[in-house]
Amino acid sequence: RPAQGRTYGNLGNTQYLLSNFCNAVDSHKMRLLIAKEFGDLAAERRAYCNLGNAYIFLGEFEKAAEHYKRALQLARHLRDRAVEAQACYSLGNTYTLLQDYERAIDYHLKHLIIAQDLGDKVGEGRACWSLGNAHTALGNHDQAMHFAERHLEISNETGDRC
Amino acid sequence: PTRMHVIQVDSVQRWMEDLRHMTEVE
Repeated sequence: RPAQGRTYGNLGNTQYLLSNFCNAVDSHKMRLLIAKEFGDLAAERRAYCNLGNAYIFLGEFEKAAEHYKRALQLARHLRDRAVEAQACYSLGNTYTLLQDYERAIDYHLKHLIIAQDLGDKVGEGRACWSLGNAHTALGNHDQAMHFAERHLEISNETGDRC
Repeated sequence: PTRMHVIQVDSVQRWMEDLRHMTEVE
């Protein structure tokens, strides 16, 4: 049974990389079910994250957000800060797709704080870029400017010409 | 889409480009 779980996970990932997102969801749901049977929280967290990603490409953003939230709860429970940051970043982008910019800002700020704690310059730059855009969408131009300037500083530091 | 919408999407688009190749490996 544990091997079946791992195989469903691998199958889901392969279907996802082939852009067969409905099949990917079916496989990752099976992976999640088996992870729950064994109380395998790390596998459960991976399945929620993989499901969230697949729902994004199916255009089901609300469902994606629900799955990313479960992944975030588990990342916190497992005390994995890098994975917690990734879940916050995913939620920030998902709420931007849903045009809920206040929630997007909440999650991008959470991502920013963790990226700073971990010394992750690429993550910090992405967070500032995202925050600048969300504040622009809300008409908070002073805040947008602040984050755009910080994004520029970090891009110069990391040599990111793009 | 408005200009603002286009601006708003560019950081999300970049995320989605990365996401397409990102899987949580067993």
